[in-house]
Amino acid sequence: MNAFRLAGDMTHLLSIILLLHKIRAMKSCAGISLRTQELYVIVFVTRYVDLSMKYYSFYNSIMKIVFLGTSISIVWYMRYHKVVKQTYNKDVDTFRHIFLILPCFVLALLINRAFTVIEVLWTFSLYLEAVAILPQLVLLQRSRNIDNLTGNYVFLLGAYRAFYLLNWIYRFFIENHQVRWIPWLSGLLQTAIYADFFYYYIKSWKNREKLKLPA
Amino acid sequence: FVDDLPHDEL
Repeated sequence: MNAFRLAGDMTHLLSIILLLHKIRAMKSCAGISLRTQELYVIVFVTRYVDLSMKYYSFYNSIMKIVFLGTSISIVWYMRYHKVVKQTYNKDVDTFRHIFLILPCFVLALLINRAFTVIEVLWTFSLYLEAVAILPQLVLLQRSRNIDNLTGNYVFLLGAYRAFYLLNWIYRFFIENHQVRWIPWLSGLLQTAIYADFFYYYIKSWKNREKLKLPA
Repeated sequence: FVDDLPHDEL
């Protein structure tokens, strides 16, 4: 474990806690894409299949359980909670996430480190996580006014993978010089997808104005 | 080869 990875995990955890807090406190999920949240559940389920089989550390296991639990409860709130689900506008959250899931799965079957169930699912989860934010970003572009919590949520979500990029640089040079193209390139793409959001987010923060993404 | 594919990151 290194400081970059810990900072990344804490940023990731903070983003999810922030979203869960927004939904529970405001009893609203306005501006949040259910599609993206469902993709994250798929990412965590396919990535943590070895939770019950492989033990790395207490931290690793507890964080996996927290990520699984929080992401599933967010989807539960948005789909089934009697008050929250009324605030979900499915007419604007129209991104067909099957167009993300299928290509990522096929790619994981073709490009992976080993053709085993665990490894292919792990690879699939990395490819899918790289593009999982797209429905949320599309929804933000359609939203006239983005509330601060949602903006901060997306920013933290993007920042966590940027920390992971630093973690991979650190691990390559300091630890085992092991080349890991799949996480590296997926993480690079994931962070690049946030680039324009980061630009508008920082601009709105500097100019103290409302966050607005160009349509 | 296969076994030493650690998924030690979250």
